[in-house]
Amino acid sequence: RPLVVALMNQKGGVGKTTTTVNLAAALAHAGVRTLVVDLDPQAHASLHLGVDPADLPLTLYEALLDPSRATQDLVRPVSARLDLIPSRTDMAAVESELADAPDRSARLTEVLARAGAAYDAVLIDCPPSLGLLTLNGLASARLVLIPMQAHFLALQGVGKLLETVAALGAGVNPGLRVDGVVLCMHDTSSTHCREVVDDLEGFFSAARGTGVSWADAAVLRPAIRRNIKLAECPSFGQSIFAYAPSAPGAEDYRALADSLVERWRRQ
Amino acid sequence: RPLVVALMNQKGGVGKTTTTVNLAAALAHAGVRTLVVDLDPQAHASLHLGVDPADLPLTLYEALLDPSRATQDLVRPVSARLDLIPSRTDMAAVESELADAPDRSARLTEVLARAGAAYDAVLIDCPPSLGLLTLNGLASARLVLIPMQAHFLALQGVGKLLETVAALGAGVNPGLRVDGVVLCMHDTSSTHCREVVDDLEGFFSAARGTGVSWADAAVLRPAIRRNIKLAECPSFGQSIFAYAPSAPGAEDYRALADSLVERWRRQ
Ligand SMILES: Nc1ncnc2c1ncn2[C@@H]1O[C@H](COP(=O)(O)OP(=O)(O)OP(=O)(O)O)[C@@H](O)[C@H]1O
Ligand SMILES: Nc1ncnc2c1ncn2[C@@H]1O[C@H](COP(=O)(O)OP(=O)(O)OP(=O)(O)O)[C@@H](O)[C@H]1O
Ligand SMILES: [Mg+2]
Ligand SMILES: [Mg+2]
Repeated sequence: RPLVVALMNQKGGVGKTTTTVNLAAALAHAGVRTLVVDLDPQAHASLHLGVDPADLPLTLYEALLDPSRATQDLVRPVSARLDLIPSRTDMAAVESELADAPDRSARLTEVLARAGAAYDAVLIDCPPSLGLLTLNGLASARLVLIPMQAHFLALQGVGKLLETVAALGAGVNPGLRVDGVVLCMHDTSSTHCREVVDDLEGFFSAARGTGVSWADAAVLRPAIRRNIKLAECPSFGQSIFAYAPSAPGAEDYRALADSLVERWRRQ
Repeated sequence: RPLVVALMNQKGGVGKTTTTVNLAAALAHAGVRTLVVDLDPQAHASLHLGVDPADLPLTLYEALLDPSRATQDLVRPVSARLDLIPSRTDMAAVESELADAPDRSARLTEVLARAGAAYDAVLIDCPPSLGLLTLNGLASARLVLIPMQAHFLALQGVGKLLETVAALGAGVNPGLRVDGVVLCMHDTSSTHCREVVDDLEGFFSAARGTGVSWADAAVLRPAIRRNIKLAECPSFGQSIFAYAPSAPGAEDYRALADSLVERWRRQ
């Protein structure tokens, strides 16, 4: 049974897609059979992995509406040990189309039961919202990772975000745990960023031993430094490892993957 | 009568708040009497200008629900020639609370008629969504500026964004014009970024002479370079001009303000 991880943050542009794709590619390189689920109607994870949603007859959209369609045809191979369940733009309609279905938050769980069993890890790229799609992501996951930037304005939302994950999760998935924060687009030389990281670490240590879903969360290491190569490779439909394997962005996501494998082994 | 400008992009974290606040501060320095309207329940523009939404009895939220409350008490002075209509977190409820009001998209226009008349320019910081709040922003504006990053994934959404602005605007404000794109967090040394900018400029020149609302839009200059000072100053409740007036971020927003004043004079 795979470890299912939701990469989630309702704030936009924080690095969810970049982290889902490159962490998944790094895990695959490290021998972990990995499935990426593109849960975002923007379909950026699909584009990032060289899959044009417009060309596909069967995507996550169709499978959420009818999970019996979650066969092997749903899954696109990307590279050795790395597969993708793609999205497409129309998936935005799923929120209204499933609004009255009693099992509307369990659809992705069902899709993964049918199409996700053969993997060691499933990474879910969530949209920048707290709607039905993200709820499906949280319902089907065991762990949540929160990509964010170590900036003052980003910090403002974190407390509220964690409470929302706890509230959403409690309804549909009481076992859900927030594993930690992935620092994206990080400026290692900035005092301001270091202070924001200190605040985050203080926030998490204060939660230790309490019953909250982020009680064992950490600021995960290493931080991912800003590296223009990470913004370029989506335009070639490649992970950073295919595009620029010795770039700092590749170095950082590889090191993060290694530290997560170790952390998840010990849990 | 003021020039009303909406800073809008439904993508998150692209520089809307940073641009609204620092462009407004630069305009005020240049002699333009400027009002910032915080249309985002995140209240980041308010925080950025040193106003804690939690302390205020009267914010844009109350005024949208009852525009007769849009008196001088609604407006907070920030500095010479720079004022703010603040937001607060509960304003997120306005979307459902006004859902059945026939004039629900005209509320901000009414607020500005009462409280915004004495300014040369009104800059509206929109939330990262296409809901009722953003619709109010578009209904009350004459121009739209679109902050964005010159990255591949950001480019993917632009065509759709412009069509959405045109569609939303057509219903409530047929005279609305997209004045252009503000390039934020820009990497001047990156070939990739230059290519994205070329694509944007090609897109706009192809629209010249057509009837679309972005027919006269441009990539506005200069681009705003990435500068950590711009991420630091919100934590002190200051614009970049109060915090670090000789930083590159101040230089760029000052130059952008000057070029916009010139552009708007000629229009
Ligand atoms: N470490 C980095 N260095 C440079 N650019 C980065 C880095 N991480 C992400 N980016 C770029 O920043 C932008 C936002 O990142 P990304 O799309 O991963 O965020 P997101 O949270 O998935 O956004 P959304 O909320 O729209 O889904 C993209 O253009 C991406 O290529
Ligand atoms: N030129 C820049 N250099 C460095 N940091 C910047 C720059 N512009 C913006 N930032 C930082 O990037 C983050 C996102 O910017 P900002 O909050 O202005 O975006 P936004 O579009 O208003 O976001 P939202 O969609 O959440 O309203 C903030 O932490 C901000 O301080
Ligand atoms: Mg994304
Ligand atoms: Mg903002």
